[in-house]
Amino acid sequence: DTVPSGHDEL
Amino acid sequence: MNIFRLAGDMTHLISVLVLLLKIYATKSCSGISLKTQELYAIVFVTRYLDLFTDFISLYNTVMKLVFIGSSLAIVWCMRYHRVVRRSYDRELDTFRYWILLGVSFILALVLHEKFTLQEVFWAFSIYLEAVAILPQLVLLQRSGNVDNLAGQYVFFLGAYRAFYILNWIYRYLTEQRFTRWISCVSGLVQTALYADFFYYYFISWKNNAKLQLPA
Repeated sequence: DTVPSGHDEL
Repeated sequence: MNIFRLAGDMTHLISVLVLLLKIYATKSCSGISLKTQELYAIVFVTRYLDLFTDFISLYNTVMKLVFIGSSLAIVWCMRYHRVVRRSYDRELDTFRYWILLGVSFILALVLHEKFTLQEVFWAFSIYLEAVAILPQLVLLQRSGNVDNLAGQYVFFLGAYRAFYILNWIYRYLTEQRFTRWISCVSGLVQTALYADFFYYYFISWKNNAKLQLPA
């Protein structure tokens, strides 16, 4: 599932 | 994931480990600002609200738990551990950080990616992290002599966001739709705040002298 608004960073 | 982001996360982890080492090895938190630690605990709790709802990777989840757990443990230690709390520079750590909380929250209400609870808190955590180091830098200037572990802690904490700036440049160049202005601008401000610390840290390292910040 796509992470909401691209918060894939710490 | 790219090498810059990995380097940034590892540097951030090292800064936390250095601080934990200092507190557990010396049973002292002299030179460490409790206010900065509390701000960082707020940063992690408000940024990782998606911890249980969005699974990105094991690495991502583990690191989030480590950062939340360690920041809360450090705050607990500095407040309640009967030995450590005695070495807290209470009278020097007087930065009015409510201002930082208030300004960051108002800014997050105005500038965010989407007006949802999670996104507003995420933007709040990004703005707050940019200024969270201020109480610590003020405390270091007031306490004059900086012990090695406290200096190394601040150095690694500053270096990690510098790696993240390289990561954002890399992602901007390699990913079409990568636009994350909130993080980028905030990260630049955050790293800039360390500039003078880095300068004096480098001077002290070059002269092999104790780190002295001008009062």
